[in-house]
Amino acid sequence: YGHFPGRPKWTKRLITYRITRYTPDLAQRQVDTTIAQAFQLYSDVIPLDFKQVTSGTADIMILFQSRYHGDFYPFDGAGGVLAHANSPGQGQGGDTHFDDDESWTLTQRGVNLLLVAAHEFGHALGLDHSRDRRALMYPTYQYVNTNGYRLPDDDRRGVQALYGSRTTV
Amino acid sequence: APTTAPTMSPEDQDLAEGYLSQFYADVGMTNSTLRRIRNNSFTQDLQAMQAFFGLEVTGTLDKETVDVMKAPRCGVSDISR
Repeated sequence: YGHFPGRPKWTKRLITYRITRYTPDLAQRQVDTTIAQAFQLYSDVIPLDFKQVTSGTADIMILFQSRYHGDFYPFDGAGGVLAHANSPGQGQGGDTHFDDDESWTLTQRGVNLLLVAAHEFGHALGLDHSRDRRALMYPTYQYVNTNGYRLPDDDRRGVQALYGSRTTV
Repeated sequence: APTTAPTMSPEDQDLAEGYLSQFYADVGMTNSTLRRIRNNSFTQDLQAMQAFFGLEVTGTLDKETVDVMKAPRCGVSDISR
């Protein structure tokens, strides 16, 4: 695992997130549930909690949009880049964007939202890319069965190095 | 028997240059002089990419490297900024 230069991290225990634009590929309820599941993977192992809000500015702002979407890194159509996220910090820190030209699914077909969201939230919490092929933070997408999915060891160690373990707090 | 190394297509070369500039380039390289420096470092960036993904580090574009570049991925750079 790796961390960003300066090891940026959140300095509070409750992190808010808000989904400002949804994908038409899934029902809003499915997106809400899946995003919550992705955050839960982390809150299972570190002493942070995540709360969805529906108005105002959240710590982590989330959207699904194609091509230009308000930052310096426009998306590139289907395939290629699937999503990106900022490291922790004020303002746009932690913000997470999904390319809505992808076909977002909850299955093996298309691009599995849980796996990509969990990867991006790793960045939003301070994890850089890992060279471990088995790690969630490996840069390329590969589907794995998400039934009972838990954070791989490499990623768990990486995020606990930043925030400590939930079980020890 | 010796074989001729496959030549990568111009499309693959363009893909590689775009990929490396997006995921393996330093930030702040904006003026023409620095762009030339960037072009000269294509081989170094390619080696860094091949090392990151556990490929054979040759600094030469090959099919295996291009295949990795074509895989869907996260848009965050592989080198810390």
